[in-house]
Parts: sequence; structure tokens; C-alpha cells
Amino acid sequence: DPNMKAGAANEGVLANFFNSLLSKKTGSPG
Amino acid sequence: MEDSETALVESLIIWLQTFNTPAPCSTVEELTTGTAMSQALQQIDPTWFNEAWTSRIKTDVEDNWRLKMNNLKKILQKVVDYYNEVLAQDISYFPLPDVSRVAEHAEPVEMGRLLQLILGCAVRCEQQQEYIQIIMTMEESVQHVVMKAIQEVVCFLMF
Repeated sequence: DPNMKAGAANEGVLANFFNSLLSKKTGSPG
Repeated sequence: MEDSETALVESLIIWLQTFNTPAPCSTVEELTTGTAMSQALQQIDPTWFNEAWTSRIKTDVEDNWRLKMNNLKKILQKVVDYYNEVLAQDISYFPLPDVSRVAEHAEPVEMGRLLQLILGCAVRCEQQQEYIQIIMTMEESVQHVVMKAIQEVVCFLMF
């Protein structure tokens, strides 16, 4: 199902983004 | 108004509701008093947005747009100072919201900008982990707008 694939991909993008934020040091520049 | 601009403020209001502020925060109009935003900021960093500061935010502004504007000016200034002094981030390239338009007309685009700055504080503060994890539990469409909003703030910080 293309919709399910797109949804899963979107979920992956969001998870990657927020996890990368989590891994950044608090208050670090950039 | 473009859909993306409406989506920004609508999604950020949904995000602000996760703070469970005593003051109502369901609509742009309700947020124009500044009370709910100041209460959320106090949760984000109680040392910077301390009681001495929140006590300067008037809660009995009713429909007086000048009093609302005074509150919003105090919030914007304190948030900008937070970026500069606590986060050591230069926010001067970010298009700061016109708080008079927020106070007088409940302008959603300008309100979106103000909420975007508060969001930036939340995901960079000491308790960032807690706030980011809360965002990750939100509906996907809201997360998507929040992600774009954070990316935009970061982009301006790096400009």
C-alpha cells in the first residue's frame, strides 16, 4: 500500500529529526 | 492567509496545550493576554522565567489591547534575552513578531512567530529531552509542523 509506505517514511523522518535533537548537547550553538 | 501559516499557529497552540497551563490556551485570542505563554515559559526554565518576572505579566487585562501588548512585549524581550544570554544564540536574524498586531488583532501569523520562538526555547533548554519526547507523542501532522518550525528557527540561528 503506497499510503502506508509514505506514512512509514514520514514517521521515520520525524523520528530521525527529533532523535537528532535529543542527541544534541543542551544549549550548544547551531 | 496561506494554509501553512494557519497550520503553524494551530499546531503550536496544540503543542502549548501540553504544558497544561492554568490560563486557557485553546485559541489565538486566548493567548493574546500572554498569561498562558508566560506560564509555559516558567515551566521551560523556572530560573530565567522566574516568579519575579511572571508577576510582572498582568492577568487582568480583559480586552484592553494596550495592556496585552505590554505583556507580550515583556514576553518577547525575555525570550530574546534567553536566546542571547542563556542559549548563547544570536536570534537577531529571526523575523520577530509584531506584538502590537497580536494584541490588537489577534494576528495568527505573528502569534505563530511568537510561539515558534517559545518552541525554540523548549527544545534547547535544560529539560529539552522531556519536551522533545512530549512532541514525539503528538499527532504526526502536528509533529511535522513542529519539526518545520524548529528547523526554521535553527536556520535563522545559523544564518
